[in-house]
Amino acid sequence: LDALLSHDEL
Amino acid sequence: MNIFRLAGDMTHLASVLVLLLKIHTIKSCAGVSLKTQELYAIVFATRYLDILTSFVSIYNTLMKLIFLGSSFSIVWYMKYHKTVRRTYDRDQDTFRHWFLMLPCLLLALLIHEKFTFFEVLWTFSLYLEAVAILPQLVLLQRTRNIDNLTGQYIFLLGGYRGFYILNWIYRYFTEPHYVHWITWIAGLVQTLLYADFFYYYFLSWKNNKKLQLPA
Repeated sequence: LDALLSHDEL
Repeated sequence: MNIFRLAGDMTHLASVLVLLLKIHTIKSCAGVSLKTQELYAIVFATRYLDILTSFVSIYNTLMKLIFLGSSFSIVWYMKYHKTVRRTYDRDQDTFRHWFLMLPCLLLALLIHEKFTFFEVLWTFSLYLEAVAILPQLVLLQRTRNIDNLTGQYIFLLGGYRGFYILNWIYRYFTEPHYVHWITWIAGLVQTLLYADFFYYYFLSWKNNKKLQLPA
């Protein structure tokens, strides 16, 4: 989830 | 989603639309660096590799598709469109983009959050985006007479970066555990590269004159 969180921006 | 990020995404979107408008309606890409546009296409291609596997929101997926589609179509126009390609400043746009891509790849292999294929390429895209504007700034410096649309394009891109920094500050204080050093430092470097351009942009705006950069 952590990795995904940092990828929620464009 | 906070107001700063939305503003950042919207200025980013506006910058791409301004560039497409120039290319599509005026049929000219004078003053636009193909090297920078190719780098952006690579940035989006490597960053959005997870477009099919990780879903954040419809907004995110839609924006990713727009940035991928627009960056590749701009490159296509500049390389292959029969009238647009003739307006390209080929002889001035000589920046070697390998000199930017190779160090970024090495840095991504050395400094990343996780050593996986997707993560390293994602980090590479962050580093590359930070410096992708350099060929454009060099071309600007060389051609010197900048039309309004090209100036607005770079101004909007810089605005996008500025809003993203405000977004990170906001998220840092409102979301627990929101710490992303790699993203922040790469983003900060990228924004600083615009500082010089912004200075002259505001100078010309204040004096109500056409934007001209010093030699």
